[in-house]
Amino acid sequence: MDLGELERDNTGRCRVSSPVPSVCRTEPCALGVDEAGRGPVLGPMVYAICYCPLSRLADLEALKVADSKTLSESERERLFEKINQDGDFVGWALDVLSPNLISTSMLGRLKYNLNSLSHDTATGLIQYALDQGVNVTQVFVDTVGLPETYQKRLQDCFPGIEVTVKAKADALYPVVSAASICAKVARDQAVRDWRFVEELQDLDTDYGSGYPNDPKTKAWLKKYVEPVFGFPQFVRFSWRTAQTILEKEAEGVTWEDTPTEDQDGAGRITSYFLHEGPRARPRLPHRYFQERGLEAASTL
Amino acid sequence: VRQHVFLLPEHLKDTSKKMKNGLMFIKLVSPCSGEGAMYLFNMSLQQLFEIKVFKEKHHSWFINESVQSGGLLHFATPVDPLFLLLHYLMKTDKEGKFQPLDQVVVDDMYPDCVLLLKLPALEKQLRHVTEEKEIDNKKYYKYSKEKTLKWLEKKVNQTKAALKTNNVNVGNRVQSTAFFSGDQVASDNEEDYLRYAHGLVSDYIPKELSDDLAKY
Amino acid sequence: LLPCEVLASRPAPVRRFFTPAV
Repeated sequence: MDLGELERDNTGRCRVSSPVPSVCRTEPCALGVDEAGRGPVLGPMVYAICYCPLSRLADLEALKVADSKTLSESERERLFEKINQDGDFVGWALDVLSPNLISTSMLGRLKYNLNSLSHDTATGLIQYALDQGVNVTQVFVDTVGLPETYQKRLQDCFPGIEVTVKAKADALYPVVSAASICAKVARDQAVRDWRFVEELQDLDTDYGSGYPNDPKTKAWLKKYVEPVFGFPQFVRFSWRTAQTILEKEAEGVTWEDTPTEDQDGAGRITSYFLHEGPRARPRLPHRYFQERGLEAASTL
Repeated sequence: VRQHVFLLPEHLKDTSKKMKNGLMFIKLVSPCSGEGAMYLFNMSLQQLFEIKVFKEKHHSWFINESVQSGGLLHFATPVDPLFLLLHYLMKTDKEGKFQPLDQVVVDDMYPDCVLLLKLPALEKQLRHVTEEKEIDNKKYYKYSKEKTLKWLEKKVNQTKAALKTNNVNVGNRVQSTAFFSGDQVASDNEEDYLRYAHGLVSDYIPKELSDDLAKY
Repeated sequence: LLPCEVLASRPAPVRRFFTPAV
């Protein structure tokens, strides 16, 4: 899988896709959506779609894609190759969402939570298949959040298509299983070949599973937290695990709109009307300086 | 170690190179508030600079391989030392007698004020704000309010002219500096300029003198 | 100049995390 674009810039979103098999333009197709890497604190999250004509679903199933969860990394890659070899009737596309994109979305001034990010990415990929001319008539999705709300949301987006949202869809529908394989293979490769933009001295990449409760992962995070810059961008800053370590190990940082307790308020409103005795008001600097944020330096 | 970021006039750069402590940071009285304020004294060119600091909350600096909290930006701009001298002249005027300068400029809180006496131009300037007597080749000075007001009037006029040439927004309408109409100058009338210039000069003189100047 | 206040003044590996650009 060619993730060259991601290697060039692994701070944003990267889309990779197969050519559209011509048969998928003419025959009615089923499309499956699935994700990989939702839980880990390290590395990107991947959303993938996989589609094929309804008439060839049995052939896809015959590839034994259903039990992707139990497969090893190399077996998954072998399966992905098989899906690709059957390129004349199976197509796929996927979005790699970098840890930086996930963190900045979740921590931005306008909060963009993980469920919304997941929903929008899945919707975007389905739309992408439609834009490429795939004749999608049925969509199967593993649920994120409440199945009913997700189903309604997708149905509203794609009224002409039959949408099925169900938990464990990757074990029920071959197109979802295949999508799951694509997603996992992409994430495995992205993580394995991750290029750290930061110059980390003698980096060891033995960070365990990448899941927050993995002691190895936790130890890795503690080792690589930098008091001023936090973590390398391989880490999802917005994860609770990462935040806890930052709160303990890193310097505090205040931003313009962070409410600070010691806000020196303007005093009580009544103080403007009732005379509580002379209010020692120092001689304010002239407007010229105030407008420019300048004041006399009393110390250095 | 606390680091400071300064914007300085270009020519000061070689001063600090030429003389070991060519530039000195000293604390002197602020003529406006009577409290201490930081000044920069250029030993070689015998020049005095006031230090203003640009302060906005929630900023920091990266300086080489370090981070400096606060994000303060300091400016050093030349200031007329006569403003500082006024503070001492007015203080000793209460005694009403002529005195040698080195008995006027005395301050145990800001002992570096004696550096002001090193400024050659200062003695020539004194006639703007004092009455002078010479006995046995020794000069004695006494604060003169009339002279001072006349001198300050010149300062106000110079400031007014500078405000105009620099298109400083002086009207007391609330106006965002980012949006101003083409005819802004016409709309800021003479009186606004005068009041603004007086206010600006008043940042360098005690309150009661500012009031006298306003009347004058 | 950073648009936030780091509540410490200390050494920091700026070059490793920032690439200056004009």
